[in-house]
Amino acid sequence: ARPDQVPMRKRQLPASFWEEPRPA
Amino acid sequence: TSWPGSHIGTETLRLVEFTAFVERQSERDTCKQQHRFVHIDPTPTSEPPLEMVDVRQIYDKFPEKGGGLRDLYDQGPPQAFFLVKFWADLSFSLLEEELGGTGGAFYGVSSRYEGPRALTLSCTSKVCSFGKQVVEKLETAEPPHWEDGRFVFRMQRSPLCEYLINFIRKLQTLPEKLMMDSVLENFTILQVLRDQETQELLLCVAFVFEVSASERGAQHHIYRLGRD
Repeated sequence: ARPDQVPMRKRQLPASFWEEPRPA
Repeated sequence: TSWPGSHIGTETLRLVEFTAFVERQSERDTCKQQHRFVHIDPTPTSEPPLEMVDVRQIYDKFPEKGGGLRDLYDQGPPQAFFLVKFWADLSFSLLEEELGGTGGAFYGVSSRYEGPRALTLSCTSKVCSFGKQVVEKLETAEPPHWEDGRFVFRMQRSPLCEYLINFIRKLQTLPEKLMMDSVLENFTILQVLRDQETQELLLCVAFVFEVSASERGAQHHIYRLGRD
């Protein structure tokens, strides 16, 4: 599949990319 | 001077603060109310080093021809490339008079950078939809001030373009965070900062977005962009 047909969730990204940080 | 590896910056230029906001005059009060959509604070030095994201994973989210992210990264320097994942805070309500126009509300961006060299700092911002540029803005920072041993560059209260204001407003009309996130998956911004005289690339920052869970306010993660 072309890269632009791959949802972000299926790309090789760090786990933290999907974890909203807690407020400081 | 070398910067620790926990923030957006190189030995030449460091991003200290970045805020996109809406501001309006309160009816009861003389002071202005500001709501921050996204915000990057000055980073404490105790933060851990940044994780890396492979730049190839996001090539298609930005223009790919004629000065796109791939070309920029090929030209380097690679240590000047960063990715910011924002969780934007959209938890503010539009007033009745703001639904048709801005109703006196001001939408803007303020940013602050610092570095050891006095230079003329230019910033190009490309707003992209499905990886295609829809708006481009070129700005020049105010002349730098020497403060505490380094030069400080400011771009203050730069007005958001109409496209972005309308985009934010339409996003807010969506009933669920999931739907907003789905729209935001194809919305990105690329900022390139250069020495205006030499055209040396000093920083390139790619911004991607989700919507914050409303009780948390704006959040973000910063990554280095790399390529093995």
